[in-house]
Amino acid sequence: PLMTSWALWFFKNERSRAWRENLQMVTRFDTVEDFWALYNNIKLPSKLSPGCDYALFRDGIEPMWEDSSNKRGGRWLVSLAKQLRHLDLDRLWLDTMLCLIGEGFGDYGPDVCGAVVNIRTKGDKIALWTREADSQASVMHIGRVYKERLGLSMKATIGYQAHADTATKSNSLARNKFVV
Amino acid sequence: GKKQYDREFLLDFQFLPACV
Repeated sequence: PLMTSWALWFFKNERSRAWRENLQMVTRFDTVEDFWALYNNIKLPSKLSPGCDYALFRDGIEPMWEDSSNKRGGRWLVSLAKQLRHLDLDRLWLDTMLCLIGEGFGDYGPDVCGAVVNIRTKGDKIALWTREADSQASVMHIGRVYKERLGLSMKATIGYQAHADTATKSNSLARNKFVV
Repeated sequence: GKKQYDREFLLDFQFLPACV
């Protein structure tokens, strides 16, 4: 059994439909076995077409910043150079999901809401979403553990952006509230 | 228990046959 139930969501960019209609819950699970039953039968992120996302969130939290669990929060963002899609993307996404369902963040685990992987022509992104952007101790602990669990080089930095900041600016201008 | 599982523990389940 997992500590909580999780839900996998899939987003496919169909421009003729509203954003919310393009986002669909695939299924929920609450055991390790059911996680693998799902994972072993869906496409890897590197095989999705550009514009698609997967999101894995605690059951009851929708993968959008407007959800009450997300709106005061933010995300640790890992931006991948284009050439890394075929080398690292799938491994990094799997390791992200294993951190989530395995509750790898210890006492700050409840502050972790979920994660999103975006497949994009200009570079894929993986983001870990947390509940409270102003809880510095929590955000920094989660960021350090996450960076280490992904095996990112000490020379690499990842930034944390509050959703409130990202929502009002294009992503390239959203400031980093924290970095590790 | 706290149900904190590390990566290697979780990976061990990936290809186990389901029990019926």
